[in-house]
Amino acid sequence: GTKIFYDRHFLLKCRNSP
Amino acid sequence: GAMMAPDSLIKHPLQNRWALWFFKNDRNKEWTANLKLITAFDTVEDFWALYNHVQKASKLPSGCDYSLFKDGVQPMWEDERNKDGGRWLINLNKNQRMTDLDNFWLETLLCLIGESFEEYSEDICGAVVNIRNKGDKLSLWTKEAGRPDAILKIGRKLKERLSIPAKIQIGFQSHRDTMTKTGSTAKDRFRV
Repeated sequence: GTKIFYDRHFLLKCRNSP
Repeated sequence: GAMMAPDSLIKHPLQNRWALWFFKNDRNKEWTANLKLITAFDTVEDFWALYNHVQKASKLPSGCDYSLFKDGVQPMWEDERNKDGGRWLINLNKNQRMTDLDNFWLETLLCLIGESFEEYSEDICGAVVNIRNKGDKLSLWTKEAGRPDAILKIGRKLKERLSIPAKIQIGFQSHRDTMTKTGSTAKDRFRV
């Protein structure tokens, strides 16, 4: 099945999104 | 109203739902009574809302732990999905609490929620950080101690993500060995 990955760059970018 | 880019409207789903646990060492209480489930989450946004809200690991009193485990897995050896498994253990020296601990813990959390162990992510159960006066400990728990290729791949990826230099080795111990150990620590089954 499909897997949902997130790299650290994307995750850190989401840290302060509203 | 202003048009919002769809990407900023929807929450980003995680592959797994994760639960953050907190342990506070209160000697006159039962061990399990000291273990509290804080909350569970399954999106990137909810992870950050939780992480930004709770106390930093380095600020916890000595004797406390944080654990992040897949929802439904309790942060203890006895849990069905832990009992046959083991942990990669990183022992920190006393000054690393101020320099590395919070970075190591956050990076480990990002590895878990981001499923960074690729095809071996299913072997991951969770991670624990123990705040102790004699030296803090960070460990990554896997569900099956008898799968060398998965364990070694996970250990190498963990060292890489935490930028632990090659000359500093970390060891993997099975929970069963830790439970039945005679000396202070169980012998390592693997090292990277």
